[in-house]
Amino acid sequence: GEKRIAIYGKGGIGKSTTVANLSAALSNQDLKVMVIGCDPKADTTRTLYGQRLPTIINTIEENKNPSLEDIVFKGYNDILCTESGGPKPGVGCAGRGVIVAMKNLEKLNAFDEDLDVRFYDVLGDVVCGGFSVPLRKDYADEVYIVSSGEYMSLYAANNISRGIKKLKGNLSGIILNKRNVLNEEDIVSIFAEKIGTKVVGVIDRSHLIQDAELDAKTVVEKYPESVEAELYSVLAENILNNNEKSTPEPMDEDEFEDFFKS
Amino acid sequence: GEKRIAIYGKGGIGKSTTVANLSAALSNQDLKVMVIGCDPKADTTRTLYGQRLPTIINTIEENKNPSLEDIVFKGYNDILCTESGGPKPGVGCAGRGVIVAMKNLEKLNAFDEDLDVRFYDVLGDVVCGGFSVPLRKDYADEVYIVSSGEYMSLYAANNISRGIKKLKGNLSGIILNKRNVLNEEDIVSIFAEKIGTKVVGVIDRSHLIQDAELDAKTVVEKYPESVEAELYSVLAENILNNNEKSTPEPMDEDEFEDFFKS
Ligand SMILES: Nc1ncnc2c1ncn2[C@@H]1O[C@H](COP(=O)(O)OP(=O)(O)O)[C@@H](O)[C@H]1O
Ligand SMILES: Nc1ncnc2c1ncn2[C@@H]1O[C@H](COP(=O)(O)OP(=O)(O)O)[C@@H](O)[C@H]1O
Ligand code: SF4
Ligand SMILES: [Mg+2]
Ligand SMILES: [Mg+2]
Repeated sequence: GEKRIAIYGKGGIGKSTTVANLSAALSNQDLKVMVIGCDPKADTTRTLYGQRLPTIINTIEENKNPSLEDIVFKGYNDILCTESGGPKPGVGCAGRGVIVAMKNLEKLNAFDEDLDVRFYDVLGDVVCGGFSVPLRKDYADEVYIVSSGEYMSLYAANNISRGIKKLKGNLSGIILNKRNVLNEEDIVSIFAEKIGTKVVGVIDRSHLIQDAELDAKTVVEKYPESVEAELYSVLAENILNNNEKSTPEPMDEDEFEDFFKS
Repeated sequence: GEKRIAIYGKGGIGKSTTVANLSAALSNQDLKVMVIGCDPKADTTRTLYGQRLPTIINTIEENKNPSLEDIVFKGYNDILCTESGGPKPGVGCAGRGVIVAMKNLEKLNAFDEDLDVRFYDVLGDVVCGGFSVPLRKDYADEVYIVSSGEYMSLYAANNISRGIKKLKGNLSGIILNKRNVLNEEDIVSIFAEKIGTKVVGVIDRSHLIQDAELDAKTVVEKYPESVEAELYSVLAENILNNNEKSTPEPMDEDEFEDFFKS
């Protein structure tokens, strides 16, 4: 059956980079993948398609009845790519793009595609409005949080876990995207354990990933023989084989502060 | 008259640190200052009060009719401190804390205090719901954006500018809080110029600021003779003397990408 996976995390932590590279790695195993950007930044699919896609919310503004080809595009290895986008800042709920996108994708039967993996890349700085929609069972069955070992990132991860728990969802694991903090792997492993989950994979910080991105490519496409590409293949494998998920046990504020101090 | 200032910027960029230290610096000039935290992280006032304050939204949950003393507290040099807080993630709009806070502060005449400066420290990762409330003229007359020279931070600053423009507000300047990026001062100066504003002050990255924070103090309180404390005094002076504001001219997406590439 199709694996439907929502990826959350603090803004700038590496969700889009992780989703794009994971998708590329999975496509190299001949799996059919779809990527749905749910961040107003609308740049998850840029390295898969080669440039920024028009967003669903912008397309709808000009054309009330778009066809599927107007909003879903084929990228690297035929990965299906689409971007929700967001309304203009200051104009209503920033998450409205996600809500509009889901409605239109459903209407056009985009979710009926015969897929192996579907990713939602979701803004995680606030867990509300449209941004909490992919946490619901009708959209995703698994949730991963991308985090580094930095305070701000783990604070956001803990917050996202609160949202998951509130919405009766499950957490499948944490993807450690390193920022070269001291003892980073230990910090994040202990954090994962404390909230009742585990680290499902580690991606090292690397110039090569940024190099490829400047070229609007994933590192998996541009440097397929690299250690970086291999790390994404390993992560992809771990995710495909991961059947564990749990109701997260977020830390309350004092617990989180104590955890970070020690 | 009272200067009412809203401080925006990407999560983690240094808004709370800047607001707390600015307030401490201003209080050392015998000015009466009030700080209103409008970020669900609710930690703007921790270094002024010495510990995390109970939030207005949590206080209301237990006591429908709080007194002013239940929600506004005196910190360092009698700076008035209050935290909006946020609802639990996944439960409605994250900005609801700000809306509830404003309502209760008004009801209790907190805004009738005889003040010289009032700061709102506002989450800037999305500009919607309660988080856009401090942009309205009934709350603040001036808006500053805290930013580093990093792509993500300037992207957020550009986004916030779109929100300000949409809500017919003004931008008074950018506060550069350095992250030691190459050519940081030039990058941020050029960005400021492009969106029709200017850099109003620069704060260097410094361990001493974090050292004081671990002690739940501002660097202005803990190390009053330091270069760091002096930088905040200079910034405070620049802000007090700044009477220029402008409707921001946010860059569209392609402009922003080109600006960053060059
Ligand atoms: N493992 C990594 N090594 C080096 N750079 C990275 C890595 N992961 C992400 N980045 C860079 O960090 C920036 C933010 O990543 P992005 O995926 O856009 O974050 P998000 O989608 O969470 O906002 C991008 O410029 C990206 O190239
Ligand atoms: N100029 C600086 N030098 C060193 N550390 C800083 C500086 N400004 C902020 N920080 C640190 O960065 C972190 C985030 O700052 P904070 O003010 O909480 O961000 P925000 O309120 O924008 O989310 C804090 O740990 C703070 O101590
Ligand atoms: S629900 Fe969340 S995204 Fe929507 S207006 Fe409120 S803060 Fe913004
Ligand atoms: Mg992204
Ligand atoms: Mg803050």
